[in-house]
Amino acid sequence: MEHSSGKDEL
Amino acid sequence: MNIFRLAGDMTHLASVLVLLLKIHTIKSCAGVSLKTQELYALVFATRYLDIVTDFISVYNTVMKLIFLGSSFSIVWYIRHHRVVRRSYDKDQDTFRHYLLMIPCMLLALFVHEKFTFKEVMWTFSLYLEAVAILPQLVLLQRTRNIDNLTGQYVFLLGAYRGLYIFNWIYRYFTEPHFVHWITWIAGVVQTLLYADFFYYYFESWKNNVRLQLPA
Repeated sequence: MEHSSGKDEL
Repeated sequence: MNIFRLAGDMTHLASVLVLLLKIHTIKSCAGVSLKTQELYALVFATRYLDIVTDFISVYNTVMKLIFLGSSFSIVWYIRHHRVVRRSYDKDQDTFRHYLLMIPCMLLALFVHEKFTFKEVMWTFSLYLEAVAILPQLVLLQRTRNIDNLTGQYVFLLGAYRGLYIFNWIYRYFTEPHFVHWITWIAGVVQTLLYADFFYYYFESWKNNVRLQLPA
């Protein structure tokens, strides 16, 4: 699932 | 994942480990602002709401657990540990941090990517993290002697988001979708708030003198 930008960051 | 973001996460991890080391080994939180620690615990609690719903990677989940665990345990140490809490200077750590929370929540209710509970909470955490260091910086200016560990803690905490800025620039040029502008504007504001601390930190390091912020 393509994460909305920035949500895969801490 | 890129080298800038990994360096940023490792710097952030180092900052919480330095602080935990200071508090756990020398049983002292002198010079540490409880208000900033409480704000950071709230930042992680509102940012990592998706820790149970969205699995991104083992690394991501482990780091979230470390940041949540360390920030809440630091707050517990300063508030409740029978030895550590005696070294907490509540007369100096007087920043009214709810005056930071309220504007951040209002801003998140009006300026966000989409109006859902998780998204507003996530945006609130970005705004709050940008200003969370203020009570700590105010405390440093009041307490004349800044011990090395506290200085290193603040330096690493400021550096991590600065490295994230390079990560956002890198992602902008290498990925189809770029990181939302709210994220990097909050990150730039956050890093700028450390600007004068960085200046005095490097000055003290260059001249090999004790770190002192101007009153």
